[in-house]
Formats: sequence, structure tokens, C-alpha cells
Amino acid sequence: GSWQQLVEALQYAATNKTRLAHQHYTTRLGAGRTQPQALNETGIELTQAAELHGRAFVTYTFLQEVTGKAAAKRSANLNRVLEQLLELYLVHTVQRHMADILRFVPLSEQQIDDLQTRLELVLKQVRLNAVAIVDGFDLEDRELSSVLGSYDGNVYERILASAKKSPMNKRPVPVAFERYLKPFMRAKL
Amino acid sequence: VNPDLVKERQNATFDVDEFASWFYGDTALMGMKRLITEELYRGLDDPLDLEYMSYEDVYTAGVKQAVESTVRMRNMQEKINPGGTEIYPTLLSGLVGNAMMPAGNPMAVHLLMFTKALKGQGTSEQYERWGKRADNFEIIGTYAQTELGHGTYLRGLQTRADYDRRTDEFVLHTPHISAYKWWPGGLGHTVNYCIVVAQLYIDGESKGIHLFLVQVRDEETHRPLPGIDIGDIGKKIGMPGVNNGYLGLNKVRIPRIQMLMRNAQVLEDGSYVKSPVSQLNYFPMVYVRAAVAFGNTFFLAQAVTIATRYSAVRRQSPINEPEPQVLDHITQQMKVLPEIASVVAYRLAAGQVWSLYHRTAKDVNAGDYSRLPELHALSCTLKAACSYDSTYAIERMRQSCGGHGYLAAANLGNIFGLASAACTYEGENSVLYLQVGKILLKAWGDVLAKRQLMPTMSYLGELAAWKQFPQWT
Repeated sequence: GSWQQLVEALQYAATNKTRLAHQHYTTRLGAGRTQPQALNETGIELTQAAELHGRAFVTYTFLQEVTGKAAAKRSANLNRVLEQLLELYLVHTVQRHMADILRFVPLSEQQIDDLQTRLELVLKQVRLNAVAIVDGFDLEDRELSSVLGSYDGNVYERILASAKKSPMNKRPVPVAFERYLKPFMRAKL
Repeated sequence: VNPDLVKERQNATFDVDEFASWFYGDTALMGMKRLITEELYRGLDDPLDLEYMSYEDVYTAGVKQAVESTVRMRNMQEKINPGGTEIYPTLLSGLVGNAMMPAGNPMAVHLLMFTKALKGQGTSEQYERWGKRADNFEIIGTYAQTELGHGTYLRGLQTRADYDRRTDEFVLHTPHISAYKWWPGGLGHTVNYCIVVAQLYIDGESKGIHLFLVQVRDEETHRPLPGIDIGDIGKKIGMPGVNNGYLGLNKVRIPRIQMLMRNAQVLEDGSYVKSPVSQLNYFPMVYVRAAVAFGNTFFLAQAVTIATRYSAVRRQSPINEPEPQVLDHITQQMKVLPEIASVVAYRLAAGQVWSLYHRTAKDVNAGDYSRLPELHALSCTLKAACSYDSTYAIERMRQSCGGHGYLAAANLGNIFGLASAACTYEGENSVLYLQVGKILLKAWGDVLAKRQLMPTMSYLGELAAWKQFPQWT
């Protein structure tokens, strides 16, 4: 129920942002502004409503996947991880849009505090499986192409090896020394 | 393997392969993805080499990779399911192709848009004549819409296509510098054909934007054809191998049959047959926007994988205390972990829009255009949100790796370059949000009039009826 309500909070904010944008757009038209002028002047609210509509869609889709019929096809352990990711995504997204939500949903300080507690708790839960989850994205080393992210985690060895590959290290003394540095240092400025 | 990562994997509470199968759709798809990755990376050069190459050498290497991977994937497709599309071109133009090519793919627009537009916007005859050649790479093309002076605002495009009924030709012309086509991937020096989006004029009267197939280079010599001013636009923040180009047209004549006429048509006598629905012109972009959301989701997955593993290996603490993993610091968790959830959220949302696209494509073929505005709105808002979120999240992942994230060898710079481009290509994000905002205005009109809303907007009607938000639980 709580997840549903977080999604609804975003939908409710999107709905009311749309309502206000429509109201202000209509008022502008009524005041004699042309359609393009009225649209331009309502642009901030329109983009905010559109963004919230998108957030509502993403969160709703996530909620449906985790709580819908598909859950029965997955193991309980996997479902638990997906539930934690959903919780994290919902709480984090609602916090990001708290200013928009607070405009239409009267939350108390305690209720906002509870969200912070939920965030800190779910971070701990997700942290336990973080490495395994990203392993599950199934991106092999050659796809990542990163000295920091390889599966074996031998970060420092790889960083040093990549430094050794720098073309600058092919010769012990660079051309710039003979050409510029040495004359410069001996010029006794 | 680093002992910290061994410990992390031992402590996991779920089966990683089950997660991966779910993430990719099912076990078969995951297996196919692994097979393709293995095949594509076989014998590939070290990507770090690209970092020390000249601009032109990076482009040449990009073309070499694109050509080799195309051949390999076509061969795989022929072995697994001849004529199918599950490997080629779907994966080449999306996740695998991009991940494999840190410099970008100079033929991505050919795969993603040129071939799709010839098929979706051209008549059967046009597809037979040019589409099949494009599918077989006998010709390579791109999709030139954006101009130096106009981007997402399509009605402002200045390139003209005037119909000349005496010769049964269109005359394509870029009347000002601001009308020069700008940005299309591969346009610089790779393609020999191009779909040009231009304002159609018949007897001096505007008929709106339409698509025209223009040959820009000789098929044998690859030299630009008369009237064509074409070249590379120079270095960008990322994607040095994509060969983004410019195109000026000086009264270039093409036969009438080279306007893509599946929907709107110009007949020999100059009469104009309108498209049944104007949004059909935008349908190829809906497909691309869903693909962009997928692509950026996987860029973020790459970055968050790098940052999470690094955060588990890196240890840091105050002096005289045992060094904990940085991932045990809640501030580091706050930087990295929400983005793991974002990858899953956007993967699911992009999949949903992808499914809706395919359903709508079937409906359109059957003459039902009712879901086009909804799909347009969803693909716009998802592309905008996903590209913005992933770009800034990738930058956060770079910072979460401390100074080492700034190394080119960390690859986070390349990933950022690839992801951030999506904030402006295929529609600058604010402009897309404005388009969605207009659709929402119209939907609100439907709410007030108690008309039925599009399924993914139906919540507007339901929640509009609430006097207040229910008791917070």
C-alpha cells in the first residue's frame, strides 16, 4: 500500500501541475495572448508537469513489475531484492520531487522524517547485494573497458598497467626536454 | 579476484544468473547476449589505444569496428534465424554496438533510422529499390533533419524541396547557412545517401515537412556529387568516431519518386495527397527515442557497475583506524546505490514503451492511429528523463571513484560523452517536455469534458476527482 501511495503522490503532483498549467494557459488566452505566447509563458509549468508525468510512468511501471503477476515466476530471494530496489527508487524519487509533492500533499515533518529513515534503511539493505546486483547487469570486462570496474577487482594493478601503456613512457627522456625544457632551464632568466 | 569482491559475492542473498535472465527478458535472451558479446569482442583491439590516436585515426578505427561487427552479426543472424532481426540489426545498433565502440558507431544512424525510414515511410516499390540495398549495405545512409539554425522545432526547418512538374523532379535547396543540415551521424564522410527532411513546396505553396532520399556521394568514387557541400562538423565532447556531418544543397534535383510516399504523396501532375495522420512523420523518431532510453540505461548500468565494484575494493578511513570499504560509508551508498535502482526502473520503462511501439506499429498498419499521441508523449518524456538522469548519474559515478574516475582508462569519460549527447539529439529535452506539456494540456481538456483519456494518462482523470490526497500511510 505504501509503495502504491508513493506512486500516487507523484501522479497527484503531475495531475495538479497539469491542472494549474491548463488554468494559467487558459487565463493567458483569456487576457488576449496568442496561443504561442500563452504556451511560451506557461512553459515552465508545462515542462514540470511533463517531467512529473514521466516520473509517474516510470515508477508505476516499476511497481507493476514488482507487485504484479510476474512476481510469481521469480524466486522469493530475487523478489526481495527487486522490492528493495523499488523501495529505494520510490523513496529517492519522491524526495527529489518533494517540493512539487508538498504543494499538493500536506505532509508533516514526521512523515517526511519517516521517508528519510526508510531511505537510510533501504540503502543498508541494498548495499548487502550491491556487487551481486551489478554483476547481474551482466556486463563483462570488455564491455566496461574500465580499469576500475573489472570483475576481478584488481584495480590498482590495472591502473598502473594502463599508465605504462601511455605513449609518453615509451622513451625515458621526452623530446620536449631537449627542445624546450633544457634550454629554458639553462637560460638563467 | 580481489578478496573484498569475493566476500561481497559470497554474501549475496539471491542468484545472480536469475537476476540477469530477468533483466534481459529471459534466459534465452541473456544467453544470446553473451554469445554475441563473445563473438563481437573476439580479437578486438584494446579500446585504450583509441585514447592516443588522432581524430582521423579514431574515425578509421570506428569504421573498421562497425564494418567488422556488422559482418559478424549478420553471419550470426544467418546461422541462428535467417531473415530475423533479433540479433541484426537490433543489437548492433543498440547496447552491444555502443558498448563495444567507445568512439561511437558511424553507421548507427544507418541502422537505426535510415533503413527503418525507408521501410516505414517509403512505399513497397521504394523499399524494393533502395531499402533492400540499404539493408544489404550496398548503400549507406543517414537521416538529416536538424539544421544549423533549427533543431527540434521541425516547422522551422528551412531546407526546401520545390516540385518542378516540367521535369517531374524536386529541387532541394538550403537557402541560408542556417538551413545547412547539421549533426547526422555518418554524414561527414561515411554515407553516400541521405534522407533529407525538407519543406515541400508545390507551386510556391508550403505543404509541410516531408522526407526525401538524396544521393550525396558517387557510389564508385565516394566523391560528393554536384551541388552537394558535405563534411565533418569537427570534434565534440564525446563520440569522436561517429562522423557527424553537415550538408548544404545547392538546387539539387532528384526524381519525384525519391520523396518517401507511404503516407503523403505528390503525383506527377503536382497534385498533393495528404497523409492520413500528420504524426506519422514522427513515427521513426518514436522508435529511436525508445532505443535511446534503452541505450542510456545501459550506459548507466556500465557506469554504476564500475563505481560499485570500485567502491567495494577501495578502502578509506580516518588515521589509526582499520580502513573500511568506501561502500560502507552512507554518503557513498547515497551516491551509488540509487542509480542501481534507476537502471532497473529505466530498463522496465523503456521495455514498456518498446512493447507499446510494436503494438502501435501493428495498429498503424491496420489504419488505427489512435495511440500515436500517447506513444509520442511517452517516448518523449522517457527519453528526456532517462538521458538527463543517466548523464548526471554517470558524472556522479565518476566522482564516486575519486580522482581515479578522471582517468581515461576508467572509461567513465567516454560513457558520459555517449550518454550526454542523448540530452540534445532526437529532440532537446526541454523541447520534448514542452511537446508533452501540450499533450497534457489537451488531455486536461478531455478531463474537463469528461472524455475518455489515453490509457497511460487515465490517472489524470481519476486523481482529478480527488478532493484531497488520501491519508498518508
